[in-house]
Amino acid sequence: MYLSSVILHGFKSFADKTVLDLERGITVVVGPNGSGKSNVVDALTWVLGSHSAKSLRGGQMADVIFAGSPERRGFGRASVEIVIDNAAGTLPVDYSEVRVSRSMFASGETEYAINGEACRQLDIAELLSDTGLGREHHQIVGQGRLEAILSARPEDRRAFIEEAA
Amino acid sequence: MYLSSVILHGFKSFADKTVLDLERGITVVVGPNGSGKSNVVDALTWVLGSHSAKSLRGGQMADVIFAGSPERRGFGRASVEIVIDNAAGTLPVDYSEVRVSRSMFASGETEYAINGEACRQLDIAELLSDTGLGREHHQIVGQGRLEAILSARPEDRRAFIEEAA
Amino acid sequence: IRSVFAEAFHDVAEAFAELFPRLFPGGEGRLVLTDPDDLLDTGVEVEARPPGKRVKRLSLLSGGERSLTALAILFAIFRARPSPFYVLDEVEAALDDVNLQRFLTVVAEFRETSQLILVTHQKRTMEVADLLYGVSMHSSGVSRVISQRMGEQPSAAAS
Amino acid sequence: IRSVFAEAFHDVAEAFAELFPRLFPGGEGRLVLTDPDDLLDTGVEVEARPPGKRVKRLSLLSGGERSLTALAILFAIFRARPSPFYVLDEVEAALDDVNLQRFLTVVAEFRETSQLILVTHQKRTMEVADLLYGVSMHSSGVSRVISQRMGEQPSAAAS
Ligand SMILES: Nc1ncnc2c1ncn2[C@@H]1O[C@H](COP(=O)(O)OP(=O)(O)OP(=O)(O)O)[C@@H](O)[C@H]1O
Ligand SMILES: Nc1ncnc2c1ncn2[C@@H]1O[C@H](COP(=O)(O)OP(=O)(O)OP(=O)(O)O)[C@@H](O)[C@H]1O
Ligand SMILES: [Mg+2]
Ligand SMILES: [Mg+2]
Repeated sequence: MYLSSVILHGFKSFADKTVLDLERGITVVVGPNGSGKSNVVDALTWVLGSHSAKSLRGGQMADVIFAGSPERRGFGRASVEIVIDNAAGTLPVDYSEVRVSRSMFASGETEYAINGEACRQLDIAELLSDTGLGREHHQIVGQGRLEAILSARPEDRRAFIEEAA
Repeated sequence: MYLSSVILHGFKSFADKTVLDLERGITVVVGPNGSGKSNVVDALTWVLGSHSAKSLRGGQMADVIFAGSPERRGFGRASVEIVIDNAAGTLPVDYSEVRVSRSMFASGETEYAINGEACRQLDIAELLSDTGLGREHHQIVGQGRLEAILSARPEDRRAFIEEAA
Repeated sequence: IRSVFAEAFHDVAEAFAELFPRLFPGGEGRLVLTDPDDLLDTGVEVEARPPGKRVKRLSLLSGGERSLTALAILFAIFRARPSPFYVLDEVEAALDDVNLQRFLTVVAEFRETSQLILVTHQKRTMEVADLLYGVSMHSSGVSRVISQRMGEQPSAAAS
Repeated sequence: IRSVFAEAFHDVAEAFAELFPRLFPGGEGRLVLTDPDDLLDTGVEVEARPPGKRVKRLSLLSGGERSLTALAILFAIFRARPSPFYVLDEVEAALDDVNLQRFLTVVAEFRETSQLILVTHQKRTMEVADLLYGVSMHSSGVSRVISQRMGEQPSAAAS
């Protein structure tokens, strides 16, 4: 199982629909300061069900919607979709490809979907639970988060290991 | 006025007496991870009167004394001296060179001196007060401290400017 | 019955003891339970002693040594409980050239079992890529991407 | 009477308004008092808008943009209330090449009025040095230094 693509539309600085086709192995993302690299990382944290505006560096959840720029008007909706290659059958579904998506509207309403069919966030968590992709996303280490692992209290480090268990 | 040298002896990883002769202009300090660069920065914070073990990355003040290594025994004392070139007469004393030093013994006792004569930390603060080298040392930006300026509360940023005023 | 946590801690601690000396050749690292008799509430302490040093207090480690120690913990968890993919955003920014190389050597091993997405400004990290994505933002405040398979020509990722 | 703080804030805010667009060409930055009627208790808010963006919320800035904004505040204080020397420990670690160059241009200006001591791993920062110190630690766990005037041969700083 691996991520075969990430599709952002209206999510943070990705106003236009943007597709990142990925492969197995190592993908390296580069670019100038402020260009949108960490926004891609936030998109992955978000589509997997994060409910914390703070871990998405915003003040409220609607901060993930493209806010506009001097040349472009803001959007009313943000959406992120990941396409998971399931040819190896790791996920407990009969599809060789599984699409997971999340959208948010300016009203604050959120919609999740698996292969285009609306579902709850819980359904996504269950679909991915055997892979270790829990809610805390210990697999996604955001910028500047490394220090927190060391300065955490011993109980927090325990929780970190428990999450991955 | 500028720092013409920094002398460390028994301070953190500087077991042997080490002299850094400095000049006006830009001095750049380089070296591998863990080699002792930030320890030099801590030495400057310490000799100027810092009382916070935490800002010196230790648990207690005595953590600044060379703790020993597999090949060397620990020391009983740490000392740092800075030599200030006062040829321009910026400091309110008749010397063209002013030496400020601080020593600490394993007992926890601290000694300050100006030009070799014992004095209190307050005397050093007064000597340097016109230069803006207050107790908070806003002129010394330790590793990783940049982020704190931005994430500080508005009242703390005020205090930061007040310190420099 | 051994709890799920005890099992996981055992495996992570074992992986940490193996990975730490690879990132700190000649050093010693250990993960220890703060209260082994109380598996339900115990915390996890980290001991890290770089080579040639006696200091065990974590706070006295240098910036780069702290990054490397935290990476050893992460990699130990990744090894003990593998996941299909990992995303690391500028985690190697504080490392010097020698430690960066050690980090990249360990990263390359994970490539066998998992997909890795690394955000970086370091040229040496770019060199280990199978696929490179360049992100840019023009005056419009809108991000765009362009991809390049290492060893091939670039292709713009369009909408 | 204008308080010492009000005087200083005015000068720092003025310096910030001038320095910010030099670090963020086309951007806008301002320091604002949270409660201008109460000079004794007011705090200081930071507004930073990089070029081509509308976002003013500080938390949404990128890692490099946050470093650059914090550096603009520091440099504004340094300019408004100069000191004889400054020490900066790896403050430019998060910057890309273009921003690193802008940072170094501003740093070079401070050289006229103050002594600067910079700790770094960046090669481009080493190039602006008048004097270079190399710190090393051998297996003994003891730090040693060696200096080199840029443009001359190295000399070991002995005890
Ligand atoms: N909702 C939004 N709408 C528009 N732009 C946004 C939104 N949220 C964040 N941004 C913009 O995205 C930019 C930050 O992008 P990001 O953090 O991904 O940069 P980066 O490429 O990781 O840079 P660095 O190398 O400095 O870490 C900010 O300049 C911010 O203005
Ligand atoms: N009291 C002490 N006695 C002996 N060694 C000490 C003492 N205090 C700190 N150290 C050692 O100093 C080292 C840290 O040095 P320092 O933080 O200056 O490194 P650095 O050169 O800044 O590295 P980096 O590039 O990673 O930031 C640690 O490895 C620590 O063991
Ligand atoms: Mg980033
Ligand atoms: Mg350091």
